[in-house]
Amino acid sequence: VILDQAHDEL
Amino acid sequence: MNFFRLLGDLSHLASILILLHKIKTTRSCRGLSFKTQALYVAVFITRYLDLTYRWVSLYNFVMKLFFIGSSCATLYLMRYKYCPTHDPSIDTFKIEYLVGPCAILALIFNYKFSVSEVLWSFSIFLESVAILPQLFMLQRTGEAETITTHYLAALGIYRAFYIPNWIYRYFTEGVVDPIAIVAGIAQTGLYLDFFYVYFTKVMQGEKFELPA
Repeated sequence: VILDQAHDEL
Repeated sequence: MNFFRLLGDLSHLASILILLHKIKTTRSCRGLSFKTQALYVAVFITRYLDLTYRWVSLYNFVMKLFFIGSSCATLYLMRYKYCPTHDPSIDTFKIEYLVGPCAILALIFNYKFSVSEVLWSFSIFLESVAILPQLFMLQRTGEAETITTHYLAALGIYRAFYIPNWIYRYFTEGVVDPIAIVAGIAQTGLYLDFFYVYFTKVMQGEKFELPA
């Protein structure tokens, strides 16, 4: 499970 | 980027264009909640602070600028240009009840205890409930202009499209963003009553009216 810290979504 | 996310973003884009179109053509913000629009400004500004220090893509950059710009423009139109058409006496939802709990949730649930990450979490939680003053207003008046219901439908569908996007990303990239997923499902859930009336009435050519 990778947390999505890049926040590449809007 | 995948198909579902693109559809979601396009739906979000469409919702804002419909909203601005409604205000411009009817020269009125009747039926719109100023509080909900103000919450969206807070959502976009707190979430898109990373515009200033992180480059994701041109698409991402342009969309972020558009969402901040259009939400501020909407607020301006409602507050100044078409101010007399806004009736604060029916826009009475207490936003303190939304902002406070979202701030507390953001302090507890975040990916890193830093200013930008807590604000990002806050924006996700706040977005999930930002529509409540608008839905509350709709409930009070019991009816809405058709164009306003198209706006709300596009806005609701946007986050709904993100749900298959998250499932898709889990299987293709192994990416899971629990904060966005939980808030996104809650956000979509808030629209279920509205969707029911929208699809059974407005889509059949009837006026949006809630049962007495």
